[in-house]
Order: sequence, then C-alpha cells, then structure tokens
Amino acid sequence: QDPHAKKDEL
Amino acid sequence: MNLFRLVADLMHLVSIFILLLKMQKTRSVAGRCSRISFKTQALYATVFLTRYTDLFANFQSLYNTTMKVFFIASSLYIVFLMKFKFKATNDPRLDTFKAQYVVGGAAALALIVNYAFTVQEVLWTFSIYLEAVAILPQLFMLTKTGEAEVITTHYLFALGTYRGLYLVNWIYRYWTEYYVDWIVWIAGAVQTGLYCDFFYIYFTKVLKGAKFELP
Repeated sequence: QDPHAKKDEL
Repeated sequence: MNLFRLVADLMHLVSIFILLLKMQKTRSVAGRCSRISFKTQALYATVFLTRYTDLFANFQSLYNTTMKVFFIASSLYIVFLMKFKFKATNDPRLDTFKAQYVVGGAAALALIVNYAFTVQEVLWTFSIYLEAVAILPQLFMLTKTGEAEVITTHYLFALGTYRGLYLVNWIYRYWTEYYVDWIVWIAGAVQTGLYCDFFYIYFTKVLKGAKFELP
C-alpha cells in the first residue's frame, strides 16, 4: 500500500 | 478533521499573516534590521515544496489543497520579499545559524528512517524532519540579539501554538481513530519542545506588557 495515499495532515 | 487541528492550521495561517504584516511595517522603517531570520523562512519554503509533491496526485479535500497552495505560495512570497524587496532591512550578520547542517542532518535521517524508500516518501520525511528544526535560525537570532519586537514574539507564539495543538490533535486522533504516525509524532514533539523557553518568556514578560528580553 502506498503510504502517501492516506496522508491528510498539512 | 477535529477542532484542535483546525485551530492549529488557522494559527499557522495567522502566523504567516503576522509575518507579512511585520514586513509591511518594516518597509516604513527601511534600513532597520527586520529581526526575521531569512534562513528560517527559506527552510520553511523548502519544507512546503518537498512535502506537497502530492499536490496534484493526492486529492484529500478542497480545504487540504487550498491550504497546501497557500503555504507554498506564501512561503515563496516571503522569501522573495526578504531576498529582493526588503534586502536592505535584512542583516545577515545576525542570521548566523549554520542552516546547512540541519538540512544535511534532515536529509541523511530521511534516507535512513522513513516509511518507504521512494522519492516522494523520502522527500516527505525530509520535510517533516526539516520543519522540526526550521525555527532554530530564528530562535538563534533572538538569543544573539537578546531581545525581540512584540510583533516578532506574536509570530513565534502563533507558530508555537500551532505546533502545540498538533500534539493534542494526535492524542485525540489516536483515541478516536487509532491514528498512528511515529515519524510525525517524534519530529513534532521535538519541534514543540524547541518553543518551551520562548513560551516561558512570552507568558512571563510579553503578556504582562514588558519587553521581550532574555535574562
């Protein structure tokens, strides 16, 4: 799974 | 999104507006040192440019995208103002923190400790580590001059509050959605820790109307 896909914080 | 994170992001916005306001004010007293570290501002621009490489690929929400665009644009604008427009008011003799060491350190650590060894992920990790220490040139400058203008202390207070509220947000997210992000947590804790001394003086002196002076 791409660890970047779920990053939602600024 | 929770209230802690929303207020944190808004405090981050406030800090940028305070800085822009201060720079407008500085223009009217050209020649006087602005006491804003160019190195810190350049580091923040680097942080945003390396963190938001997913700007077009990873859409979270309109809020998320708008904020990303604003942080990139405003940080570049501030660097531009300091480098070209208000160059005369910027005194490099006070801005002597060795920024290349923290950039190198953050880059080396990002290559070793990351979630995935891809270009985007290493750049993102680098931005997290770099943000944790990006305020150091500014704090170093403050220590060197031993005093700060009130507006500069408000800027630092807004930035410190933004970081502090992110800590609360992570605790809240851990309990409500089992959100875990060790890299961000540890870097964030270090970053917030850097503000402790500043907060102490801000609360004991600036809020009581006294000048920000180091003992």
